Amino acid sequence: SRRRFQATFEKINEKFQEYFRRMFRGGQADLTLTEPDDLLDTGVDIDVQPPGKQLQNVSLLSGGEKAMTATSLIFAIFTLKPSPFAILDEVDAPLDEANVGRYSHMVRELSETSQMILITHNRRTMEGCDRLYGVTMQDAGVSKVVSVKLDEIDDRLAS
Amino acid sequence: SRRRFQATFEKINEKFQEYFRRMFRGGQADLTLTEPDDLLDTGVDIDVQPPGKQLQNVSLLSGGEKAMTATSLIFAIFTLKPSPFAILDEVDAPLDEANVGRYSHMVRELSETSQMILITHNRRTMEGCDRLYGVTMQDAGVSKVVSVKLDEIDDRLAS
Amino acid sequence: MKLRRIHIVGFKSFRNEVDIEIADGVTGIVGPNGCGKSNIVDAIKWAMGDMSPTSLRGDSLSDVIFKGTEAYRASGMAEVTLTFENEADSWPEEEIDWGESIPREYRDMAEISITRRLHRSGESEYLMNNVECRLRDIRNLLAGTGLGKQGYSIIEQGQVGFIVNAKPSERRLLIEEAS
Amino acid sequence: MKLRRIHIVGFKSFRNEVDIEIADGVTGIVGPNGCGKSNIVDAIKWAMGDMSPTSLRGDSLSDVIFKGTEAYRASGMAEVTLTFENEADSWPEEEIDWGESIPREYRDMAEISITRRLHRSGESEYLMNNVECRLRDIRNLLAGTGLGKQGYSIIEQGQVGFIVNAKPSERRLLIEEAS
Ligand SMILES: Nc1ncnc2c1ncn2[C@@H]1O[C@H](COP(=O)(O)OP(=O)(O)OP(=O)(O)O)[C@@H](O)[C@H]1O
Ligand SMILES: Nc1ncnc2c1ncn2[C@@H]1O[C@H](COP(=O)(O)OP(=O)(O)OP(=O)(O)O)[C@@H](O)[C@H]1O
Ligand SMILES: [Mg+2]
Ligand SMILES: [Mg+2]
Repeated sequence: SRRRFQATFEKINEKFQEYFRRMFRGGQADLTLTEPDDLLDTGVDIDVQPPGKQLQNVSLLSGGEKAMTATSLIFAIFTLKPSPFAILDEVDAPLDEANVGRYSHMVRELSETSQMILITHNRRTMEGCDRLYGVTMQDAGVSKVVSVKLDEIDDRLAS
Repeated sequence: SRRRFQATFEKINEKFQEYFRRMFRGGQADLTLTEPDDLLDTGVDIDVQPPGKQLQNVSLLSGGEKAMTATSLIFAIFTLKPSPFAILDEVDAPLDEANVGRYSHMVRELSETSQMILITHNRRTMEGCDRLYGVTMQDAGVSKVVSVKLDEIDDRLAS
Repeated sequence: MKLRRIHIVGFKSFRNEVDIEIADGVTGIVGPNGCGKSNIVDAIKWAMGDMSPTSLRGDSLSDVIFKGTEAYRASGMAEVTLTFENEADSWPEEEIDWGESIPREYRDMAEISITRRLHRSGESEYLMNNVECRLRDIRNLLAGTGLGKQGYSIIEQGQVGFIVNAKPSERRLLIEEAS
Repeated sequence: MKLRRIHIVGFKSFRNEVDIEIADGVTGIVGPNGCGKSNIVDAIKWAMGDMSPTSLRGDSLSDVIFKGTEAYRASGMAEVTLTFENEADSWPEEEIDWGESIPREYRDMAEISITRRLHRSGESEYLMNNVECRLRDIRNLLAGTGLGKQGYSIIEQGQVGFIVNAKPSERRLLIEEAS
């Protein structure tokens, strides 16, 4: 129904702005409706303004800035309608060290209400996990899973 | 002309197999013509067999394996027809630590005949560079370039 | 409903039985390129009823069955079981149409497991707590407990930019899923 | 022909003049997300004659001119100069059709620079060693020295998988470029 869509949209937009400002340490972001008069059919646009920069459409952002904006929106939706678990497969790949730290911190917060499962190659993200599973193919082509500690990572998993 | 295409194709295929075996430490790879009887129009397919695994089409590989296969092909073409310089923008993002090391080693080799320019967030790739330029936006939205040493990276560039 | 265990055998590169326990908090999965990390994500999506070969990174549904290596022959079957801890507050207030296939007593069980199997012959099976059921029953169970729509809770490798690069009409769908 | 210097002013986020020296060997470019690293790649492609807005990650060609920030107004012009060291063996044996616009003495100069400018008004300029020329002259110069086709020597961010995900007919083009 229209009213529900509008209410959800506004709540998500509010949360999105919150996560965006934390991810970028400032700036503005805004979800806008392409056809506000037709709530049943309208699309959703994203306008962003990283700190100190001009307001622009999200397509002009850098690779890492796009991942940060997308993650902020996903986390916003997730906070409003938490699913029992979430899986993020190498979402941190385009991020620089400092943004990996912020991402990992937000994941920690979300893990208070939902189980978070992260796949990563980034050591800093690994440090933020409660437990680590290593997947290996010592037997070529056949996957095995072992529980690992961070300091074991280099020998066990470096191929 | 047909003969030239065929000769280039065979040379590239040979070099591609060499780079693939180095990148994957074994296995096989092969460029095949989709229509070998029509050299002027044929497409090119890629069949790969990572060590110990089955021969398969390249579309079934993992994210990192695809990047390794693509890089092997690019380096093969590059060796046969070197361009004065090459630019690789975060090509190492999907790779694990060990494969980043191999990638960085191959870049070093190619740099004997061509200038190699790498954009990266990976410290291991940075260690393989002869010189580093840091791009910063201390003045929000305005880029500046400064020369940096590896041990300065954390303070200067961490945003 | 908390996900407590993922059991995989014969699915993609998991020829042999594998059990992954998922506790509360943050669980990290690490390993070299091509070792099978994203295959675990595919296993979870598949067990929850994903019927699209391309979404499972294959050409046909039978691509999920272990296809063999230089040393081993292909498997005859792929099987994935997800075991959930059934918390009292998992169930929504309003009555869900479980139909006659999901017994009422499931709501009171401490654990609920869903299993999906695919045989080389093409035959597939679905089980709930080891009792055969239909795919629809699994979907009903998942829909009721917030696990149904996966649009925003499973982000596949390389897909994080999707929301940003998507068309405005596609982004709307994501908002709708959360309404 | 070795690339020795990249000079950028008013192009994308480079409001102020920037000079980047490129020596032999491996040069690394690092920095936080969104600081302007990939904009340097765009600057090089643009100076070499790239006329496609989407390949330069914009909607129109004027998107390359510094558009201003909270603190600064937009620039009126974007300019990029690439300076090459002219090695004796850069030039191919057979005669290239330089036309009358590239003086023969260029082949003997120690350095050759190419400059591209775009004014807010839409007017664009091309220069070779500070002498006005046409885009065609720049393309001729680059084609002759192996810099022309960039298909396999500039790999943009996120594009490494392109070759693997491309259609067989698209892969053929890459092989042709190297023939
Ligand atoms: N014409 C322009 N004027 C001013 N700024 C611009 C212009 N065009 C693009 N930008 C800015 O440049 C930034 C992107 O820069 P770029 O893509 O080079 O980042 P990057 O360093 O490659 O980051 P990442 O590590 O995330 O890939 C954007 O934030 C965008 O606002
Ligand atoms: N049905 C199957 N039988 C056997 N192996 C399979 C099957 N399907 C896929 N694979 C193998 O699984 C591997 C890919 O695994 P996956 O995508 O999980 O890797 P990954 O750990 O995510 O790696 P990356 O870090 O590069 O993303 C491929 O090498 C492929 O050959
Ligand atoms: Mg993966
Ligand atoms: Mg970039």
